[in-house]
Amino acid sequence: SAQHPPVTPSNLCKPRRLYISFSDVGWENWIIAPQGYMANYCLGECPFPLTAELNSTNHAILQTMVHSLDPEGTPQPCCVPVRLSPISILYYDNNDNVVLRHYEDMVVDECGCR
Amino acid sequence: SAVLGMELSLQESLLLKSLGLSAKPSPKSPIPVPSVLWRIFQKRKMLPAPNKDPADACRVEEFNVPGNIIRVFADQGHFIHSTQPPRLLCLQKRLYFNLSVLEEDESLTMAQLEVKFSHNSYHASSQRQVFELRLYRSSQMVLRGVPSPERGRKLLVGQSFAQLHQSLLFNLTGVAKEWRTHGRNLGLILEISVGGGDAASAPTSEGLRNVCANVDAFLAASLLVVTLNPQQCGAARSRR
Repeated sequence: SAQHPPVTPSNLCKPRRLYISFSDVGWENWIIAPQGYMANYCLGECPFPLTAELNSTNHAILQTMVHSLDPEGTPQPCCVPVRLSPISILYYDNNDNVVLRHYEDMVVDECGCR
Repeated sequence: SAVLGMELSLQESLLLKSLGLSAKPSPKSPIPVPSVLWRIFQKRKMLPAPNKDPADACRVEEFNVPGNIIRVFADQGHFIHSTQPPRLLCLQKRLYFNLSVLEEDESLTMAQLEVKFSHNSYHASSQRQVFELRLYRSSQMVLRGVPSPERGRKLLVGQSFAQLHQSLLFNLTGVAKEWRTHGRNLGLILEISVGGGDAASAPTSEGLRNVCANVDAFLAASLLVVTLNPQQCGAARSRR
């Protein structure tokens, strides 16, 4: 731990705000609604020792232990989405029909160290 | 920048494929968004997904059927202009909906035909006019693959309605399933005639034209189709 800068709560693995605008990716002509949505993303450290707040697996806990012993040979666990939620999108398809479709795994609700 | 452009294009096509699209759509003549789809969209937006039971994620509550995709197909059929229109017949039209865009993995759980009339079609009059609507299913091909409106048709629906009605709904789930199963969709024939009277009181040609003017404002027909793609539903995935 002496080799790494101290991990503050703000550096811990957690969801960060990310607004995806469909016009930014050039899809505004065929997506009717929404024009964009809060998709979020995961970012942050998974330090040793992992706490319950970091939604870790048993494997991740062991990986941080090994990492603390061998920082060069074993990486820290990754900060990744562990709970996502769906959204519905209203759009024109390739035949100009109007479609309302339910899409899973579109919004990051929770992150964890895995 | 050329390499970056190619990468972006590849990423885009991968994502579009996962969204069920063959390419980026570019609507040429976009139809107005049906109000029913707006209503469902707004309701889902108001109800936060985390609070929703996962079992309901791939269910369309409004129609109480399983499904994660709701499409509204615009009618692509044409009016039929017969040289000798049958007496009392106001309108004869082919209805055709191209269901070929449904993917093989999707199972159709509901199909509902909506026939809409313009709000301006109602003229206040002392006598309430009754019309008869008949919906036929073309079941026979004639030369050059054109379905005949006259031969080999089966009556699906026969219903009387007054011009006060702005919208008529018909359950075509069974028919649409058969269109997909047999891979042969010949469409439907819609007829609207003056009803509610006997032959003796049938209007003259001039009278028929006047009466039919009320349904000339026939606006549009559309088919709402609900399908379920189990590959894209969490409940189905976890069961697997």
